[in-house]
Amino acid sequence: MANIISVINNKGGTGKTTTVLNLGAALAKRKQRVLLVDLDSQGNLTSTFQSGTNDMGIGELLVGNCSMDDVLKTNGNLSLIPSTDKLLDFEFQINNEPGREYMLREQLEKLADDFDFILIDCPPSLGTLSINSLVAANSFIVPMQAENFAFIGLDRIMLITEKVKKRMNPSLELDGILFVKLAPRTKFSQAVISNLTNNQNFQGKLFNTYIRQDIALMESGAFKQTIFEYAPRSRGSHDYMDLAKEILKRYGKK
Amino acid sequence: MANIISVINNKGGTGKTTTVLNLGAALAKRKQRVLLVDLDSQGNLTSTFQSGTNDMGIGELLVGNCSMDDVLKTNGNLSLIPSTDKLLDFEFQINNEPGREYMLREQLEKLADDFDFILIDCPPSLGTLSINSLVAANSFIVPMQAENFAFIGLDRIMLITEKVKKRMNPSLELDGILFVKLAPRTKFSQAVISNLTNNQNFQGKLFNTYIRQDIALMESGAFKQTIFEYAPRSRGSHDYMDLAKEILKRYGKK
Ligand SMILES: Nc1ncnc2c1ncn2[C@@H]1O[C@H](COP(=O)(O)OP(=O)(O)OP(=O)(O)O)[C@@H](O)[C@H]1O
Ligand SMILES: Nc1ncnc2c1ncn2[C@@H]1O[C@H](COP(=O)(O)OP(=O)(O)OP(=O)(O)O)[C@@H](O)[C@H]1O
Ligand SMILES: [Mg+2]
Ligand SMILES: [Mg+2]
Repeated sequence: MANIISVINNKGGTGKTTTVLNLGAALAKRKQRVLLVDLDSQGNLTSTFQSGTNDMGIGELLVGNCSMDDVLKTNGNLSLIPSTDKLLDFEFQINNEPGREYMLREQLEKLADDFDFILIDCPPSLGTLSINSLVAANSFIVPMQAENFAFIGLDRIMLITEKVKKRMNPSLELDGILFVKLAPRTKFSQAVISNLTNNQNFQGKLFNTYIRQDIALMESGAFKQTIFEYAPRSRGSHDYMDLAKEILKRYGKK
Repeated sequence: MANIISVINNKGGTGKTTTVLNLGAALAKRKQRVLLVDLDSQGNLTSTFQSGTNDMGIGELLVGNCSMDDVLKTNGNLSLIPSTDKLLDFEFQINNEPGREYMLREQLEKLADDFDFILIDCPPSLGTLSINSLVAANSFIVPMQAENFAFIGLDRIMLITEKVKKRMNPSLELDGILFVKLAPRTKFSQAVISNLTNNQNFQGKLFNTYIRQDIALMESGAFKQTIFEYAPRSRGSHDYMDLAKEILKRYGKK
């Protein structure tokens, strides 16, 4: 029974794609069967995972223009449902569908026994596609940069997830908030982190693992590699493997 | 006659908001009358510019629920049209309006004589609001990180701007591509930059000024200050002032 995790944050550039790829790769290295889903019409995850383009992807699948076999890609022990840039047009079509929030769940249910983890890469918005991911998922991760004290964006995400949980997916849980791109040992970052750690609303909801700033994480993406392929001894490899272990422990797996 | 500049990139976290605020502040320090427009429902620019929230903003203005005087905020020689989180709902309403791409232009035309520069902060998407900014603007700036060799996102932006230019705004020009968050002197960044510099399609379209990575740029936002208020001797101050001077020179101003 797959653990389906939505990686979500409407703030741009918070390491969603980097997290889906490298947490996925880390879990795969720990012998988990992992599927990644690219829900972003910009296709950053897809273009890192593979060279070349696809005729069909998650958009075509959701509107019923093709089968799962047409789109599912496999690279070693990591699989991917890619996105195409037509996903943007499909989002409009999907928007007018009754029960539109359930379309991704219907597709992923078919794969529930084939994978241990399904990680969903959301676009920087809280629109139809991100809502679909929250309805399809068992849990969600919010990667964020320690960039201010306000956490306004975080409050809004929690509001939306509460609505989804109440109306459409009672089993939806927060896996955790993940600090990413952490600048090492700056007073500012520490102040921001302790601000959230001490916030009643987020007690116990922060991952112990922080993903530190590591230029190798940016470079590896450019070379279409996971951090483990590109720089296995880097901070990025270290941190994403730590995150995978923290998650596996939480799920009672090894 | 205001120079209206759209700061646009559908990729998230590429320093759009940081650029609008600090380029705006730099121009204001050079005695330009500057208006900033927050076109993002997440309101990052708005929450950096001011404390507290607003009842009315660009969304209410565009759908005709209020006047310009109701929303225009001024802080020294920088002015702002803020966004509210209702902008998300208004986007849906705006989408169904005939001639919807012209709504921002109609509003900004009223201010053409009151400002020298109007900078528009776009959300991480190429939807109705971003298109509105391209129709309202004389020119656009694309801030981007030197993060890969593909520039796929850049091609897509150029395609969209070409369409807008052809169909709705013949005077739309590219001011330039702005490299941001540049990690100092890394081989990788240099390879990415020279890749774009040597690309026929982008010859002469790159700003000479690069905005280097500077944690003060992130911290200043958290303290609701411009980089010039927070850290006037920092690299961030230096780089955004250089950018302002490059732009003023280009426009034949001082
Ligand atoms: N820990 C890190 N250290 C250094 N660079 C990082 C780190 N994590 C991500 N990056 C880089 O930051 C940029 C944004 O990351 P990424 O694309 O994963 O964010 P995103 O949340 O998916 O963005 P979007 O909102 O556009 O989907 C990329 O260039 C990526 O390589
Ligand atoms: N040159 C820089 N050096 C260091 N940090 C930076 C720099 N420019 C921006 N940042 C930080 O990077 C993060 C993203 O920047 P910003 O919010 O301006 O991007 P954006 O393109 O407006 O994002 P979005 O797509 O979500 O609107 C912020 O925390 C900001 O403070
Ligand atoms: Mg992404
Ligand atoms: Mg922004």
